[in-house]
Amino acid sequence: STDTFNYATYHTLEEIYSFMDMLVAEHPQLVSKLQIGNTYEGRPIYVLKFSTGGNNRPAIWIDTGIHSREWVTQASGVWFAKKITQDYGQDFTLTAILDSMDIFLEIVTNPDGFAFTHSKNRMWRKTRSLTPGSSCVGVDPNRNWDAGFGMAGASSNPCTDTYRGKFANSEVEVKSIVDFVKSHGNIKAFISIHSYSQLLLYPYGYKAEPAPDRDELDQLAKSAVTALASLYGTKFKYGSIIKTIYQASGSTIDWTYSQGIKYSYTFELRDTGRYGFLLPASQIVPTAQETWLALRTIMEYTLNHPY
Amino acid sequence: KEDFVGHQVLRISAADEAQVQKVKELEDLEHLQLDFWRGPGQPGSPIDVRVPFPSIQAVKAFLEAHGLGYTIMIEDVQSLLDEEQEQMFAFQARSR
Repeated sequence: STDTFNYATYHTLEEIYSFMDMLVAEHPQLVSKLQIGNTYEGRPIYVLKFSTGGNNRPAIWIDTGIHSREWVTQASGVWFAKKITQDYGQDFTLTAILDSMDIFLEIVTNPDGFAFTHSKNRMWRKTRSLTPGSSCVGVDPNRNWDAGFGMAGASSNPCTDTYRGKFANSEVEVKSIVDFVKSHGNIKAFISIHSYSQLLLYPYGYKAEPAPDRDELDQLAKSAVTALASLYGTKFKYGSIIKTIYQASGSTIDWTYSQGIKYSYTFELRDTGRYGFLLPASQIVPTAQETWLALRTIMEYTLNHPY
Repeated sequence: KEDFVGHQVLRISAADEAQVQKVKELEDLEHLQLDFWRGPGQPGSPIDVRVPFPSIQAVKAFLEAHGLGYTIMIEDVQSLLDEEQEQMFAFQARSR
């Protein structure tokens, strides 16, 4: 059962997918599994929906693992899924959130890449799509969105790790989310989780111009990283993508923000640079626990600031 | 399965824009097969790059020649991967 599932170790794609099925079976009133598409190599793309009723309620989206080698993020996503089922009806804040909003959680956002990190190359980051005319494989799914696509901050060379793809939404893993977000039409917060560097980032990445909601996003980020640090003292920096790290075009949250989803954030989880992507499994649970406090802060604010 | 024996992850510190540009030159040298874990960005923010064993000397010579400071963040990537795999297999064995 999900009570005996080991959250303190890394798992394969099959183990994570069977965890999802167990969670749905244990909480059929709260959790359902949606398939939003199939990957380039034909794997199903699943999203867990946490809902207490209603129809097309305002919703919060959380995704992990869009860069497949960032294993602590998928592992944290598994932990978040269990935490939501444990806390609903127990934790006042989460109960209030789920009594009015839905939560969508995509744990393995790049299944082909994730499977490849287990089978062939632990360092793989991109999708596994083939590019006509090139022997190199894959597109960076965080440069493939239709927001500043093709501008500085991504590569046009298929052999690089930040290759943006031939055109925006060329990657089915990206297009599936785009179609889902558009068809749902009522998502109010979109949080995409990466590692590493311990950062909480908001738009924009492709241009230096401040986002119209910059002040509010900055204030909320400050509250979120303060909540995160309260558990183990883990320090996060926060700010716009372009100012805090570097120019990045075609990124997820620049597109979601352009769709009117005001509370659009990217997390870069532990660590700051000892293990990087090879974060020991012993740090999975503490990383997930502290990140959850920040997520809860953003979700609570979203609930209390409808727009 | 890809093998990372001898691969090192270097943490480069680029103090100003000119040094960031130097690192970007390195990024363009495809034959070195560099994997930037944290790409070149704002001056002062760390740049982490995985360097395959055959490229290590050349990269370190380049950095030293251009006055770019660096530390070794991970001495041998494969040894960390081996630890990670052992931990996963141990868990799977126990759960079976």
